[in-house]
Amino acid sequence: HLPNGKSKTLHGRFLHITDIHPDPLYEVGSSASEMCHRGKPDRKNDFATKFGVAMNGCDSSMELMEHTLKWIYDNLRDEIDFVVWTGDNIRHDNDRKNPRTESQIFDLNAQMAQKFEKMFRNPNSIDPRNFDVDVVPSLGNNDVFPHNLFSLGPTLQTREIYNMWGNFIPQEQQRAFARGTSFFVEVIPGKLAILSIQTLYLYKANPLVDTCDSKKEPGYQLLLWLGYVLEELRSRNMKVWLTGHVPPLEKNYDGNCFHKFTLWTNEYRDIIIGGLYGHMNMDHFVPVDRKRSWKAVTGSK
Amino acid sequence: KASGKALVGDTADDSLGVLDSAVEASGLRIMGAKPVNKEAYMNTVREMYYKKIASRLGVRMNKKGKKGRTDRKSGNGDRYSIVNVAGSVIPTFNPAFRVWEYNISGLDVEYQSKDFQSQGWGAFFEELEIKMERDLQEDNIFSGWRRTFSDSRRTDKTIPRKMPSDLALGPAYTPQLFSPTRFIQYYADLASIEKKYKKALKNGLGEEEAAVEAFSYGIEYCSDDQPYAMKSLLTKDYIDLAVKLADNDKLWEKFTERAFISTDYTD
Repeated sequence: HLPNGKSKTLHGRFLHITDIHPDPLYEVGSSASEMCHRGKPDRKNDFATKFGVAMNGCDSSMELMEHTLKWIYDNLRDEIDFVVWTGDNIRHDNDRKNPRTESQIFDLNAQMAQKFEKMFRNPNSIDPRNFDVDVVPSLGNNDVFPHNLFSLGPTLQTREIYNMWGNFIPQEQQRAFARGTSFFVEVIPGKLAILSIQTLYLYKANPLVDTCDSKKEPGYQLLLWLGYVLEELRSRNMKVWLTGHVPPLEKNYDGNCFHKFTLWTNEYRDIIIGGLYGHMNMDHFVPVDRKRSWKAVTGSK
Repeated sequence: KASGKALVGDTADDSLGVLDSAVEASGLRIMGAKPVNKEAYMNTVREMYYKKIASRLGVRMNKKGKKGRTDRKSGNGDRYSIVNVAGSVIPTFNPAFRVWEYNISGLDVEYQSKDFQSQGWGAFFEELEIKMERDLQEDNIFSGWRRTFSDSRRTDKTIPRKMPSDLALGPAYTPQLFSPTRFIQYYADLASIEKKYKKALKNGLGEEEAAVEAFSYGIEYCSDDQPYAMKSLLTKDYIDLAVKLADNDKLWEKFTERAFISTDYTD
């Protein structure tokens, strides 16, 4: 029984899903060497099948995306407490004959957000924010236009993203979200939060990011936000998962952003449970080292 | 690149260079989903992280993968934080996602406690906006001077204070409420799904019926499966696994097979 008078059944389980990359241009029977958009296949592995072929370089067919979500709905929906969904909800920009447009990116992202809402919302409630299973999305580097490039808000893009995710983001965080597109959800009120971190502000391939040492840098402002939020969560005796699209690895994050971020994740080890990321499409783990990052940060000063 | 090197000083490691091509090929640029240099990337992870940890802990493994000489104990591994990187739905390899299990025992009792009160966040966010505005104001001559001549950690608020020593380690380090206990890795074996789909079509089912019959996710593995069963998912369990993976080629083979979602990928 929650303090707000509602009740929730917990299962002690949650889902992490990432990099769905649905491609509306995917055509069954086309050639993988043409991104599965057109052409005649010249060998067996070049053939675009209904659900796709592993390692052939194509994005997800819409069938793969639809059947994946259906399988989750049928088999997991009632067994999990919340969903961590770490972005990249559109095809890659790898087809010169069909370059992506900003509206295509936002349209498909909006459709995906609606699908997740429909899957996990309480069907008996008229409140659009009443979820049986909370969903915590974060933005991928392919979900922004131009590719990889994303600035601090408020901008038309951050407003667009808020419009898509409005029902996932707690109302009192609307202004903070407009600025930094990071937010958190209390998936177990007063006890457990999931932070959605805008990792593109730390990401080397974002042309607007250059170190996290200047106040004008988006990464600096993100870390400032992160620090205040973590401190408040600590003071409330809450625990937290960190989530986002681009993993905090040295080769992904710019300048001191990696080391500073690592320090936050470790100096709040009394409350942080771990970090969940996508982007690299490989299942593995990397232990990052507090002592090494302290040395790097103090050395750089 | 030059400024990055200057910032991290001699802690930057050139042998991480192989990561550049792997990371760039992972779909960050205008590339597609085709895996390139992923094996090289995984080998670099093994060299740069797992082997370094094993060497730091002074652990040697024998051929059976059992720990030999141990100079130092990994303890609770609290100098490390674990970055979990997930498999994707896009068929770079086979489509995948993960279900995590975590400890919720005792939560019902805590919620019944009279001491427990959930607070709103409105006031915090109003105050946060003011604090951030203040912190981001342009430097004046005094704050610039202060930053130059005093301990940077005090003035740069993007560097955390060290964790107070009176705080206990959290769920990532010692078993407690919300500690992750186990995960189940699901995957869709696309080759087998395609076979089933074709067979269903041959048997006279319509396209949609055949798709429903053929398509399914299955369990690829669980964190407590052999050959490197993890009893729990605390940081020390990951550090122990990293140490095992550092020297044992058979385990490493299994680990990379799982990293590439049960495809037979090689570079």
